[in-house]
Amino acid sequence: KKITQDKLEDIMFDLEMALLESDVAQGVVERIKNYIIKELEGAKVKRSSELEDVIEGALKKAIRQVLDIKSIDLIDSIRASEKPYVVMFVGVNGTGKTTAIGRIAHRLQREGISCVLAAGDTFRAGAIEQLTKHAENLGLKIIKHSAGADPAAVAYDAIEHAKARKKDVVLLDTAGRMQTNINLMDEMKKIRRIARPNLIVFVGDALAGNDAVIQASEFDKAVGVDGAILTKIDADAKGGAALSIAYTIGKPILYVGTGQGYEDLEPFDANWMIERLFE
Amino acid sequence: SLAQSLRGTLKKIANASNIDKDVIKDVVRDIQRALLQADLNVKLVLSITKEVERRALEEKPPAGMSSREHVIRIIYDQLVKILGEPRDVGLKKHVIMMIGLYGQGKTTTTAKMAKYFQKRGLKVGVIAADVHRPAAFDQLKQLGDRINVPVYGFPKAKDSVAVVKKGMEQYADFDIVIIDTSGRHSLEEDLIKEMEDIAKVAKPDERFLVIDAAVGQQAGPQAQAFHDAVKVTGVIITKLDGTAKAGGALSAVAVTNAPVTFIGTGEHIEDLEKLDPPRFISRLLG
Ligand SMILES: Nc1nc2c(ncn2[C@@H]2O[C@H](COP(=O)(O)OP(=O)(O)OP(=O)(O)O)[C@@H](O)[C@H]2O)c(=O)[nH]1
Ligand SMILES: Nc1nc2c(ncn2[C@@H]2O[C@H](COP(=O)(O)OP(=O)(O)OP(=O)(O)O)[C@@H](O)[C@H]2O)c(=O)[nH]1
Ligand SMILES: [Mg+2]
Ligand SMILES: [Mg+2]
Repeated sequence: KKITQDKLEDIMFDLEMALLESDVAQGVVERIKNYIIKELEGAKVKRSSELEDVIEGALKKAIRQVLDIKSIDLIDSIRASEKPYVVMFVGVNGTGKTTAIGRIAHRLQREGISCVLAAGDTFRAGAIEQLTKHAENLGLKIIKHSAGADPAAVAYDAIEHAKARKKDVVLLDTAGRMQTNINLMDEMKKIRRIARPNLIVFVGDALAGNDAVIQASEFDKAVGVDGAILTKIDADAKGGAALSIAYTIGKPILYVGTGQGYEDLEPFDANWMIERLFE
Repeated sequence: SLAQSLRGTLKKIANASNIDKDVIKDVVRDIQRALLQADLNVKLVLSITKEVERRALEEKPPAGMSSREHVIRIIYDQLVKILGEPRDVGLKKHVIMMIGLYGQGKTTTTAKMAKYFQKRGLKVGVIAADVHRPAAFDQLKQLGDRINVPVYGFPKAKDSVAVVKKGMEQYADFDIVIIDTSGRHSLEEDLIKEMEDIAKVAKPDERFLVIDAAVGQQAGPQAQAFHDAVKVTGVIITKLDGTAKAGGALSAVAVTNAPVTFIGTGEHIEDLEKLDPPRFISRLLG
């Protein structure tokens, strides 16, 4: 029997609410809904109980499509590139950039890749000390200037050091900044011009709701984001922001942060994300 | 924005000769979408729209007001009621404990508040009770030095409760003691216990939940967990200088029933303001 338009609308609305409740942004939800409706137009459904299954199947396909962006294997990319390979970390305040650098450095070390840390946050209280602690914990060289110094100069220094000492990777920390602050966005552009990074990583907070889209899109417009890291997934965040960010910038989520330790960084897996959204 | 998304469906009310259930259903769904886009908690959205639905069916728009303006007015009233009146923190002797999720702005706001009270002639002492985050003590000490406020703690500290105990003794004759604690979330049982232990030892008069304006659906549940553990007495919404609608923060206010005491509007010490409810709600509704 034919599924009534009303019944379909009700199911689609419930689905929409579920996605929004998982912090998937409005625009992405719209796109997923349209995809599912298209899939349903082709499908033959015998009874309404089947409809639920067909929709769930279509939903998983739709999410997979959003997340199916050519992924980057950081390790492979580093090995294939001329050294030093420069990774620049950007994002709004407090998302976990500095902590992510420690974790990426730890991963690279395990693969026998040498790293230099660059203390590019010269503004925030304790920022240089924080990254220095990570450098000490991991036995890594850190290039830093005094507080208030020009971040681009720190980046330049770190890259020159890496060239001189034949270090593979420079991990460049930058200060958190609001995409609404023109001066800070200009500062970030300048750091990029000087550092000429191989990879620009946007670090986003999984706890963020719809603002994740605006943040990611503005940072992408300003300096071009190559990939993202989503942190604080362990705070019970569903992680819908992963879809929002990936969809907005059309770039892959490289890793997710799952805690405080150096090991708490996992390569992003679309299946894992889909399971998580469906629990 | 809410206003934009209502434009389409409320046209249907205007065109319908009598308000029928289907039209109301469409309107309610559009409102739900818009409020969710502003990061309001799903449960809160459902309770707001239930109320809107009831009033939209029972009330006639006041003279000169379109049904669209009327519905927006009903929503606006609901949100203002949930937000409540901001609360002034009294200029008397008391102990304030700062709590919240990771990276929300607790440490920065601790320094902002310390300056706020000091400017008003009170003797302020800060306790650096975050023993987990690398260089947490350095961060707070640098901020304290900048504004000439003493910070008690030490870089190699491992026992947060011990630091708080000693700090409280140190500042026994101060007017204001602010305790900055480490970030934590509801699933970390040991850290929730640490927070409860700090509260037992310090017996703070105020427990301020610091929440980032960008937090989404987790704001409500996390605020509930903090509230269940140590009873939140005030909410501080930070990073309002960004674009986030702060619907999550509003949800935190709703579950804790705690008024907003301050808002953070930037990274500098002076970027601490009082909440302006009409401005906050208009910004949320776009
Ligand atoms: N639970 C959890 N906490 C995290 C995660 N990543 C970072 N954090 C915490 O979030 C807080 C902020 O991390 P930072 O690395 O200082 O963030 P940031 O982006 O460098 O901050 P700013 O430089 O001030 O903009 C710290 O307390 C971290 O320990 C994560 O994946 N899970
Ligand atoms: N733009 C802006 N940035 C802010 C505001 N409040 C805090 N920050 C920034 O947010 C970042 C995190 O602030 P912290 O004070 O370290 O946050 P926290 O809650 O103490 O973090 P943890 O102790 O790691 O949980 C820093 O970069 C601050 O400068 C605000 O109102 N506006
Ligand atoms: Mg940092
Ligand atoms: Mg802190």
